[in-house]
Amino acid sequence: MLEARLEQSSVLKKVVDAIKDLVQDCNFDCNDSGIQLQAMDNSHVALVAMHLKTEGFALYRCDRNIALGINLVSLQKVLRAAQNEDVMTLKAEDSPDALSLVFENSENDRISEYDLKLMDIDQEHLGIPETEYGATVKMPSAEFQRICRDLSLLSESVAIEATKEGIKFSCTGDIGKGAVTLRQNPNVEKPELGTTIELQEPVALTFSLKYLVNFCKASGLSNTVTISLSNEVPLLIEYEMEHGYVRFYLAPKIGD
Amino acid sequence: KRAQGTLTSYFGSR
Repeated sequence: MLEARLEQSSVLKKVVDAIKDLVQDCNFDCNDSGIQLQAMDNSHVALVAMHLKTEGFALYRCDRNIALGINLVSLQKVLRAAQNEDVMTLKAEDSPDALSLVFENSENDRISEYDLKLMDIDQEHLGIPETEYGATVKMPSAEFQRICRDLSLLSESVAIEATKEGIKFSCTGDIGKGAVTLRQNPNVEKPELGTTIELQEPVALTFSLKYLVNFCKASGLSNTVTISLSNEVPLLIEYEMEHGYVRFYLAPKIGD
Repeated sequence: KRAQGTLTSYFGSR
């Protein structure tokens, strides 16, 4: 059986908020390393990979591998009943029909108990190769979100170029064009506010802004985001949590 | 105009 306790409900609430517009039904794979999820969107253009490691749980017990087939819209309805600061306990049997969720406030005088029906989801897992990326950019997640939102008002796609000058996001649309260039600017006192760029080789790729704007819904998970790019391979965007991560992969646009 | 690629051409089924 599974028994997993989070000190703060907000962790799972934020993860679900971050991915629910990308995937609808997915398996939460529970095993002795924690709770993992890998799912592609319907068009097979984007993939989300999530890992909540056991260290992030106040209590974690999972004797066997258990796949929890969850509809994320339904899960979000249940999670709405949890206050951010509530302690959350997830429980499931070995071959579960339902996931039990218990929310307890810090004063210990309210216990909310919910059951979420589970579904059988036959999900293909993709093998993601280890990649040495040509460019890796670490920057404030709020700034990345702003850039994606601003450019998405002008165009459907963005060209991302990483050179020794910096990283440039540019787009062209019906009403005009726009570009934002970020230069390396580490912040010694507050590293989460700085921008660092590791460049092995120049990279130039084009991506759909609709997906990038969608990924940015994970900004609440981390003050920083890491963007990894290589020519002709999917982009990796990672939001690292204290004990886990949410990663998004996006296939580039191809051709002229 | 560029076409949107898919992930299945980069990542293999496991």
